[in-house]
Amino acid sequence: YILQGSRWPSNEPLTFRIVKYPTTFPQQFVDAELTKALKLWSSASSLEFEHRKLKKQNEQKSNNLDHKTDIRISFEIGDHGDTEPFDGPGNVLGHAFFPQYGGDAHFDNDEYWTMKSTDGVNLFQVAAHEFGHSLGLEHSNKPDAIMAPFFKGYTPNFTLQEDDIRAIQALYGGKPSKSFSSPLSNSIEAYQAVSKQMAPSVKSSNKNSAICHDPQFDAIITIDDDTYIFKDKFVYRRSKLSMDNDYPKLIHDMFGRWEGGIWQTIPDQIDTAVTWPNQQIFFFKGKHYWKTNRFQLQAGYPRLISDGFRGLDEQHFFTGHLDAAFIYSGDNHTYFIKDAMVWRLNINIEFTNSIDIDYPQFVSSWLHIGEKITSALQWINGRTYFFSYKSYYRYDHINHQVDDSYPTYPRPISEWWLQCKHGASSSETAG
Amino acid sequence: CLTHVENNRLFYAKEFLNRFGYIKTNDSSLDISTSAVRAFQRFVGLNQTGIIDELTWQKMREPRCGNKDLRRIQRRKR
Repeated sequence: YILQGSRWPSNEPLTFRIVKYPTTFPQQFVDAELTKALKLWSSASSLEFEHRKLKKQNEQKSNNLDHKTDIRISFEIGDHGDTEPFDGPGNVLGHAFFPQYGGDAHFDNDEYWTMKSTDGVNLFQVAAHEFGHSLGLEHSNKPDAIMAPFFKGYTPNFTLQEDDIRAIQALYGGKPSKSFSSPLSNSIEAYQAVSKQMAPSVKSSNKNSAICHDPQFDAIITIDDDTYIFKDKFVYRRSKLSMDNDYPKLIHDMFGRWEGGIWQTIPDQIDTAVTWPNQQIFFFKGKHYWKTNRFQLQAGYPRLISDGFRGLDEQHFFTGHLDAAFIYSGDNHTYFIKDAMVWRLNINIEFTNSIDIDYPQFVSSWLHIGEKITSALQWINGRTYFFSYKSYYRYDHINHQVDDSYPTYPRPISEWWLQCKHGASSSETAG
Repeated sequence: CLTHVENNRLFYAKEFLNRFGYIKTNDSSLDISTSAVRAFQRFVGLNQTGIIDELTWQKMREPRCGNKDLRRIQRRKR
């Protein structure tokens, strides 16, 4: 998924209004289908919607309410004044504006709109897609996603896909549940709080205590919904709720492949790592990198970073030993940090990518964090976290600043991520 | 020589790639950059041949949303 870069403030329900109905589709059905489409997005996020109905048809032009309406919906014909004329039946079905441009959604009145038919164009499906734009999502290249640009034909049980859910939750957070309605919902802090409530006796094993004595690490990644923390020659794992007692394990045992009867692995003491959405993981050390598909080391590695990620070597000051590699939640591009500088990959494709022309930039002016960044991660909640030795920052990618929640950031890694307490061994104090 | 049909197809494809963010051009020739075609094929999961083959053409003709697929790299404020 791709976030456009703007979003609605989520403290109040968003209002929507159908300001121009289609000429060949009953109004009550339009109301129902569009409301259902918005409900898809509200059911997966903290968003709420409120329908501002027209009381009379003639309200259309003298509408004081319009100033208070967030998303205005209309069915238009041909050139309708926004420089993107519709083209009659077929081809373009609709378009919508991102939040920073008002969020309005326009549908081509010339389409043969339908509800439960393989003929024509399903209004609910197209509306669900256009409202994704109204909420801040760009087109996804996942073909199954609602935010993929092409109409798939009538699909019974049409619903949000994982890619769409991750996207909307990256912008607005998950749906607060009854038992779990913290404003930090879906954050590492919220999971930590739930973990304490649900399992007060959960303890990290003695094995985990090693990292509590020195709670800084080499790299941090996610695989599926689990977080893997690399330190020296060990890997620690935490689920959403707690550290896993079966860990740490040796990196050597977890990430490798048999080749010619020899077990090839990624090295110990890596510099950093990043997981791409296709489950490929890149591990960096010195001037080299290794690629795995989840835990399976791919053939042909290590390679030079400068071969796979062109542009990094063109900077005369780049000598390998990256500090951090991560996908930034603000634009889902891959970034690299080394000392005071940050680089951005143009596209997230190995070999054919290049470093964006505007980079490198200074980390301090890009992030507004003065401390040295030692690791970074886009976590499973779609938020980006920056680590600096024994502390970390949660980042607000909408306002492009450190999150201003309380307790303030930076916070100690040991307490919030590793479940150690007061710097002591977790085995002694957890719970 | 291109046939009338081929010309129409190239014209449409160029309009399509321009409209949905794969190229930005005002020239009226029928030249289409293969990298733009590849970028479209990559986005929709087709083989990246850089040629407007039948599958690519069919994909371009499918009903779709009018928003762009790719935003071009924006200039940074000075």
